[in-house]
Amino acid sequence: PRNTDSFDFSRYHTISEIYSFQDMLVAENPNLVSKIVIGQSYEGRPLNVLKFSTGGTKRPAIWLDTGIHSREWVTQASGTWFAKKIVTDYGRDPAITAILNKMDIFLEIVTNPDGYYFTHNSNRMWRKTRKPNSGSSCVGVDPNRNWDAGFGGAGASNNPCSETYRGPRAHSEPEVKSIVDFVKSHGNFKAFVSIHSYSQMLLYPYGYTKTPCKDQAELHNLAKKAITDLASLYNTSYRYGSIINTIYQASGGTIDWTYNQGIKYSYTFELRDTGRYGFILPANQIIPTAKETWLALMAIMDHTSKNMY
Amino acid sequence: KEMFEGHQVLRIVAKDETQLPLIKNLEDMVEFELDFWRGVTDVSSPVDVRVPFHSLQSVKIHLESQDIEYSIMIGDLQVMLDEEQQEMESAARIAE
Repeated sequence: PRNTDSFDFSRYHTISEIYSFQDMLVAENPNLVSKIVIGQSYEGRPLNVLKFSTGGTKRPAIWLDTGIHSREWVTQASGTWFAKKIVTDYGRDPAITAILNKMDIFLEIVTNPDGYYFTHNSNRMWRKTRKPNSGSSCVGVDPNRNWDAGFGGAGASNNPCSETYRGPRAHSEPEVKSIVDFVKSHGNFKAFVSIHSYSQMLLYPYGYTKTPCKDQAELHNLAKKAITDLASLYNTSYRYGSIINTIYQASGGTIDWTYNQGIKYSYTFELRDTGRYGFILPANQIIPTAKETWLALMAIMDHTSKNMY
Repeated sequence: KEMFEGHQVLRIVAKDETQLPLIKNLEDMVEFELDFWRGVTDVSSPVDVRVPFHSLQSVKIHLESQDIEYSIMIGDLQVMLDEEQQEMESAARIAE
């Protein structure tokens, strides 16, 4: 496509198509969108983050990421749609305009590029990174078990062949370390949302401990508001709660680390499948999924912008 | 390219709390090479697991022997993947 207006959001795209979409969006919106490369994946692919900003320096910021588990294709596809939604609505929709007039939004669409490329060319079921594990024939680390939050505890595997292998040490994966370094160097993130699929849940910390996080009540109420807004579109029902109480114990998780960094509004989404497709969600459900999720994201971003801390 | 002919995705529904650890035990049976799409959480959430063709019969016998209910969510994963690939390719051709 020659511009992002003719980009087909209703189908799945290769990594090169998504990268060229990002460059087009930046070129079309030089006063709102820029691209930051926060690092490189193990195989040397750029870790592209789109920055949506109307000015200022190191403004309070919101982080959104999709595709950290590469086979969860509806998330990268939704992230692409979110990027276009932000530029389309800024200046038109009062809510997103108000948010962007005081905050920046950072969006990493292909958070695990090596894994995503691998799902298109070698193994559609691939979830992890693609870094070899010394001493093992099995490749890859679960990038949602590699963070320095309860790392090494129950809720992740020590076996490199496991889908939930935590890695040799915290932040061993460049895809994770790059976000860690970027978040630390920026120092002013107020919300962090990591988007997975599938099982229709909205989760907040903690996953590695049953100890409730100190903002549990507020995060719980905001999650309830967010999933209510989400369901208002197509009635897609979500469960919500802390990771450990809602699904299972998971150590080394992304949003446990971000919450422990002081980013209060830390959430993980598990998007659709509303039926029986699992990760092979039909492409005709991409846009409905993105649209309903956007309502929930707006609830979280709106609350964040009105409750600065 | 990894092919998934004959792989099935089973949707397992625990009857009660006592069955949850029985289902969780499947995670340790590495010889089955199971891929949990949805892990064991609680009785109200199904467990979805991809079962390679070579393990199908053993896994089904294992589940049935413990009176654990399951249904076949995806009968042949490769068929679905082929459909997804065809759809991507035809959409790309139309775009061109």
